Amino acid sequence: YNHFPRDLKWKTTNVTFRILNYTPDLKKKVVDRAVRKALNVWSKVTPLRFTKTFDGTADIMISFGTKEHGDFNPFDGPEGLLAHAYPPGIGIGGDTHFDEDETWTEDYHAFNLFLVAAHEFGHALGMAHSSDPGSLMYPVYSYAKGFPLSEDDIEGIQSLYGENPDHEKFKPKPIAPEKCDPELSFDAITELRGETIIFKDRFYWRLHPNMPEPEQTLIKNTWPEIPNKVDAAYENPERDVVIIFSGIKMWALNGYTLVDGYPKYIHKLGLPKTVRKIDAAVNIRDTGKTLLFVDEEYWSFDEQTGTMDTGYPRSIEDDFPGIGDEVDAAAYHYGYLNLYHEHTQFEYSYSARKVVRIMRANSILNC
Amino acid sequence: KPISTEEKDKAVLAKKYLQRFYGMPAGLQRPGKSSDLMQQKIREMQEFFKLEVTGKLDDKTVELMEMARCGVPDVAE
Repeated sequence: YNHFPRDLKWKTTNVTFRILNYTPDLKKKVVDRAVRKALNVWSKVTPLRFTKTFDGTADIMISFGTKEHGDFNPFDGPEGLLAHAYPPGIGIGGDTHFDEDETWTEDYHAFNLFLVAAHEFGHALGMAHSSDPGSLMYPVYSYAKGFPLSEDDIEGIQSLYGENPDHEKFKPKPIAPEKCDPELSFDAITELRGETIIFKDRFYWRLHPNMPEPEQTLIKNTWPEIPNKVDAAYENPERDVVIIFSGIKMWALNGYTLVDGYPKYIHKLGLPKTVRKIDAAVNIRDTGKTLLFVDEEYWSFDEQTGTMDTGYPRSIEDDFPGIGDEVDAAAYHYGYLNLYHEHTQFEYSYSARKVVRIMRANSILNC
Repeated sequence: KPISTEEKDKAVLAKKYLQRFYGMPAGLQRPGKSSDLMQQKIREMQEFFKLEVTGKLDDKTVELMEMARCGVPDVAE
């Protein structure tokens, strides 16, 4: 998180706000509700309290305008700039302006007024932009459900105003995982048309052969339909689909689009009902089999026949000696199975039937 | 070789973006100085967004510049 120079903030925790005009995109009471909800995001985690006024000058004056709208800081028509706000201070300080050339909504279409307002009120209270892609104060718009503040946002605003003395329980979004954290473990790994996708928490890293720097993105930014948490994933290159597992459900993705008919239950693969979660999955391209790792055991699914091979589950420890008994994520490249557990990656040679190399899990991320 | 219109568009977009969000001064600069300054500002923006810091207008950098965003500068003035 970042603050403005000199940690600009309001001298009192009682802050007033006034809505000067309304967007025609939404009913007046919907705008009122979105503004109040957006302010409550910050009062939930601090001693800040917001009072609505209907005349005169409030600390936070809220208005909708297009292009040049009176502060020599023009908007730019649809898209691009959505809104801006000024840090705490007299006069224009705290004032928040929305670009009326945008389409304002109360759901995931176009731009959600509540989310943009919550971000702008962060500025109006003293927060500058954060470089954490999972933070509300990240400069680029992204739609997300649930409580919008991340731990990064909360740490930032509480370092200005302190904690909320009578706070309720709330569930902040976790900070984006650092790729070179030595303790980093992965939720899942899969190939996707020549790229490698690594899932961790609400994010995924995307590795592309000619992109030396892995790119971290929110899962929901790319696949809004799948959950924020992926347990396992594998690519079936023959069908050009990636199968995503989360809990007892699975999704099939064809690039960026969800294949019709999904999600389905994982038991359709032939797994017993007692299986509630798949830890890791990997397609062995040479045999057309997909290995599904669950706790200390694994299954083998024949992609050709669409059935589970007989004689499974088998013990991971027996069949893959040297890697321990649990797997978080798995990948297969040219005869080598990469099995990840916690912060370690085991490279297992199928032909030699043994572990030939042990590395840090995030060595795949150039760490 | 003449610069393609696409390149020109990218340069115009980047210049506006860096002036607005990274404090790059507007107006004419001394020849040579402006491209150094622009590269430095591109690096600042790439650092902020945890992109690969190249100082060049690569696809990922331009793609990010085109995303809908908040009008407050990233460089807290």
